Amino acid sequence: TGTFSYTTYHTLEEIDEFIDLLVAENPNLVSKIEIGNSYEGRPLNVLKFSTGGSNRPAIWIDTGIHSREWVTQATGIWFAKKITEDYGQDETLTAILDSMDIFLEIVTNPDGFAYTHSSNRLWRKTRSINAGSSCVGVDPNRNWDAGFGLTGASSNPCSETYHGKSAFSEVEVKSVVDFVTNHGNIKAFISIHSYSQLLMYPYGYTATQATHQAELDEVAKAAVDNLASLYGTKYEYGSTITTIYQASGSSIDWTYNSGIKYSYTFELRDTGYYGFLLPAKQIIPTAQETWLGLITIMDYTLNHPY
Amino acid sequence: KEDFSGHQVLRISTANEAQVEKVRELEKLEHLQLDFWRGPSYPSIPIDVRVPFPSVQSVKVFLEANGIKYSTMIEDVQLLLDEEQEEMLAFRSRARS
Repeated sequence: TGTFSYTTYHTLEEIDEFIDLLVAENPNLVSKIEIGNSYEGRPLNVLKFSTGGSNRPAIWIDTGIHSREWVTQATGIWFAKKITEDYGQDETLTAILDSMDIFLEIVTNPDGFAYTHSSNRLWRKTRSINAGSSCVGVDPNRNWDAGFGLTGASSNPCSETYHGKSAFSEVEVKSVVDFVTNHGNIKAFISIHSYSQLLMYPYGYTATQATHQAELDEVAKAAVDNLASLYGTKYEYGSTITTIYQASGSSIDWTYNSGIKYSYTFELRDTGYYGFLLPAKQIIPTAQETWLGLITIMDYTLNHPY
Repeated sequence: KEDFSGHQVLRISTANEAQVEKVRELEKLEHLQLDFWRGPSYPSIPIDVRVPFPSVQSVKVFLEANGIKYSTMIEDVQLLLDEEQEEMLAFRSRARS
């Protein structure tokens, strides 16, 4: 992984090779877990970073639930390498990994991601067939059991925000849900998207404030301040519904309602030049600055147990 | 591969709730095959939408007729995709050699 190119976009096969290489190079720190298979049968790979102990409190990060948001998967690759480089070198990350595990799912929606490389670069959804419709796929970030089917998702299978026939109908979503539920000790859940430069916390499906709104807001502010300290990239932050729009059935609303207090969604660069087509030369700066936001949330999670 | 030649991404700036509602009407017109990259929400938040070439004129006429401001964020989606592909191919070629 030392000669892997972090400045270009990669196919699913290349990402899978990277994952296997990283595991081989760091057998005492990194392992690969298969949490299920996608609709089309691809493995759902999660990297586990752990320094030992069983069922430690953990942090979940996913970087690719919407397949066309290529900078997120690329950022996930960079994070994985960064974690292996910084453990034992960086005080904050070392302290986190000495007490907690980190789970990283670089490609949450591999069918969609493969499809963006083979057929349609702008594909967002899963690739499941919808009975009675010629339109394929479900928005995997409208398929969670949190305000499922309410305003902020579409009941039309042809829509980009189609919520699916029922909550957790998508195997890519259900696999994460089962993993998180069975683990039972996930303390922070961070989902990474692009674009718009936002850091959001629950809720998206309701205007009701989260019980921990003040604390989540304070942590978000610290995270975006740290993120901006590198290149001056400005982020807005707040609850999903107040910051961007009403969105029902999203992952972090479900995780928060399931007891994971530190539930956040990032929307990475940019604010409106390239959108989902961010040039590859921006991958590393995007990842570097996002890491600062991420480490702020992870450090806070370590130091504020609940 | 899907060809996005002539597709534009428009950035729509709404001034009030009534204009947001107008854009929501646009969202419901399935025949236009619009792809909202950032959907309509509040007047202060920009809306980004990918418009296929055959719908570009209709969408712009609709926005102008309703006094809704917009700018072109991406002139031709396919040009950006071609650049992206060229970069990836160049990387693979370097990697092989």
